Amino acid sequence: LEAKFDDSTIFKKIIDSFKDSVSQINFMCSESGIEAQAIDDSRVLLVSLSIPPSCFETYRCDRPTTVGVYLSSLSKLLKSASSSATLTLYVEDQPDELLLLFEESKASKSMEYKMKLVDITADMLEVDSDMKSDVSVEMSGVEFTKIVRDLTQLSDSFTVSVGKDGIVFSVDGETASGKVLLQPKEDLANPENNLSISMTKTIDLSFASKYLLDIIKASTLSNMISLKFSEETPALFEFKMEKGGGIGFYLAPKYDE
Amino acid sequence: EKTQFTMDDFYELI
Repeated sequence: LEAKFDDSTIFKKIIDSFKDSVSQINFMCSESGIEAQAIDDSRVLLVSLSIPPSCFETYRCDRPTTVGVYLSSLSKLLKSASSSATLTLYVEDQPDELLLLFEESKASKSMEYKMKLVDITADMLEVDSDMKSDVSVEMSGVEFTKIVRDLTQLSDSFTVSVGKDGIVFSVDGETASGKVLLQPKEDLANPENNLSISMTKTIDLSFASKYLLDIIKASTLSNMISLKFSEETPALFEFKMEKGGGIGFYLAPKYDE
Repeated sequence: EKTQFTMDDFYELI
């Protein structure tokens, strides 16, 4: 594998967006890009990552390779990332290490790190990425992040309801409750403020607040978040990157007994 | 009180 990002902070943002959710991951590298799936220890949150060749300045992968890493170690190396540096990832045919090469042509500086790979035996789940959903919402990632931060302070459960009035985020804590209603809107001047809802059924689902606080860490990857809900499947919170690919978080809901 | 479901309640292992 030889894969070069023209801006090393892209890879840092991707890794930082889920390093607190899962501790280790297998990157599956192939000619169609880098993909990964990992489940958190409690098996409630599943992270699904896709970095297609379009995200790289150059991308080459001669044969499918699995690259297993501890995210805390990788994240330490990526503290060197800066927007003026490129980052190339190298993995040999018989991989036992990942090489990261940062290059700043303006500063005539290059930095090289090597990281030992780890054998990770991870359960893979058959998650349907084209899952049918009762409700799809596209909205501002900044808005969603603010709502999650504000409301999760009040309760460890966070409820999302979608009906004819719009989308309602609510919490009902021991000492306080809160509710935010958003209606569809189109802002032609600032499309990142758009909110669209398509729905075949109303939904009313609850999630544990702590996972939502992890999910919003990925909001640095995209201006928009796409939400998919259905009564029978985990919800999908997805941040799509400008150059293709992105990160999706599948979150299992909480139900009444 | 609500019960937290897990991914294994919904998806099969590959």
